[in-house]
Parts: sequence; structure tokens; C-alpha cells
Amino acid sequence: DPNMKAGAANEGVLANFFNSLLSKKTGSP
Amino acid sequence: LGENTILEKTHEFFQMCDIENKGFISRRDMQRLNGGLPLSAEELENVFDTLDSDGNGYLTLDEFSSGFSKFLFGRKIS
Repeated sequence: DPNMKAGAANEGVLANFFNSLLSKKTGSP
Repeated sequence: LGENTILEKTHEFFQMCDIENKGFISRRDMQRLNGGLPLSAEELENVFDTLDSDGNGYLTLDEFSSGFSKFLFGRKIS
């Protein structure tokens, strides 16, 4: 199912996005 | 992370994107993060589309925080 594949890819990108925000916040006080 | 911390972080992140304090994040605001974050313009577009659950082109704090909790929840499981 191509839709499921896209959803999974989005989750990875979303995780990447929030992880980056988290590390950006904690990395530079 | 406690519930208050999550709420606080959500607000912080939302304001990082909504630098004009409009109360929502537009596609353009998201693209402004390009350079500050290790994500390509295409990936940021992808993030925006995923978070903008009603697809109206405006990312509200509600949509943003729901996406953030989904991410935290998913991370806890794995």
C-alpha cells in the first residue's frame, strides 16, 4: 500500500523534525 | 518529560516557527526553518502536510501539539 509507505516516511521525517527542535533547544541555551 | 514540560516545549517550538506571533504557522514560516534545522525544504513541506491535519494550510497550536504528542507517544513505545 503506497499510502502506508508514505505515512511511515512522514513519521520518520516528523521524528527527525521534533528531535532537531529538541536538540536545538537543549543544545544552545 | 512531565505534562507541563511537554506543554511548555510545544509552546516554545510553536513560537520558534511562528516568529510573527500570528497564532498559526504557515507553509512559508516552516520553510524559514530551513537552514536552522537539518531538514531539506521537501522534508519540511512533508512535516507541514503531516501536522496540518485539516489541510487548510494553517498549522494551529492544537495541530502542532497533537503532532508533538503523537511523536512523543510513538517514541515511548519503540
